[in-house]
Amino acid sequence: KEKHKILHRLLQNSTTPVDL
Amino acid sequence: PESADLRALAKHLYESYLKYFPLTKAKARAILSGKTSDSSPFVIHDMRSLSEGEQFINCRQIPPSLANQQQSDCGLLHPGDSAEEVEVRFFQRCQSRSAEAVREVTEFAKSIPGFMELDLNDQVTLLKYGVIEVLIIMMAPLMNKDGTLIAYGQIFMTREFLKSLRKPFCQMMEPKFEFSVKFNMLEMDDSDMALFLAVIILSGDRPGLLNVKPIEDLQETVLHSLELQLKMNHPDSLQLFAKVLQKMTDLRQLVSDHVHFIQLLKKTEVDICLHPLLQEIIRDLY
Repeated sequence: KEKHKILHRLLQNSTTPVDL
Repeated sequence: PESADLRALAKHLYESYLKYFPLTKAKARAILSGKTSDSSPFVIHDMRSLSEGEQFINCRQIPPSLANQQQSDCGLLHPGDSAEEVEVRFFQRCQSRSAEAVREVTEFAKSIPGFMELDLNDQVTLLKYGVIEVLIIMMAPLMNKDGTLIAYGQIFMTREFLKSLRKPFCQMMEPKFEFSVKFNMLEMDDSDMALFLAVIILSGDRPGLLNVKPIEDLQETVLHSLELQLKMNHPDSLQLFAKVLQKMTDLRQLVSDHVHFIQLLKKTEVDICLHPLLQEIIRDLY
């Protein structure tokens, strides 16, 4: 899960910004 | 009744495709053929026009709230920049757009009926392995044999210019042009594409999946819907369904080559840092 934490966040919350 | 369900599924996926993907094939083809009331795209064909194009994007894409603050930096045009610096900066820009595109594809995947009920780890695996394939398919409508639209259709970058960059930048897009020119000959429209993208995402043979059966069941339904859609939408195109599915084999090779190029860049270009989301996707991929 740690390895793909941004993908997890994107799947659970559509407002996650990707331009980190 | 069964075919009514398949049509409803096609309609639903087409609607979410239109909702999440800002530049449709219909719009892209209109821009490429000059049949749009919008202004023609800015053409990047050499290093000078690349620098000018950068300025063009920066000026047009900054949200109004930030415009004043960033105006002095508008364009990031540094007259003394070497070609190397411009290339690296362009690559970083491509990464930002790709990360945004991954977010769009994720939202589209979430709208596929049944996807959100899959095991969360399997949802991650399907995205990890499917997203670059989806992005390559979505790039096809933006391309013709001479170049590609970028920056939401505001810019056209020539194929010759991309080929003139130093290695490995010059090698990264050529295979996508070769694929896209052939793929575009199938003449799928946006409603066909929506179903095809869902089929790609729902691939039950991705490494590390925990529960394959529900994924295969979902894919089978979308496949039936795609088959029916292609028969109705392209009655004269023989074996189109089979031809479309065959493209999935080419896609896997394209992705594995693409990942190889990025790994090469990571080794050879000290200035390049990979976007964390793209790193997550590429790590241990193939």
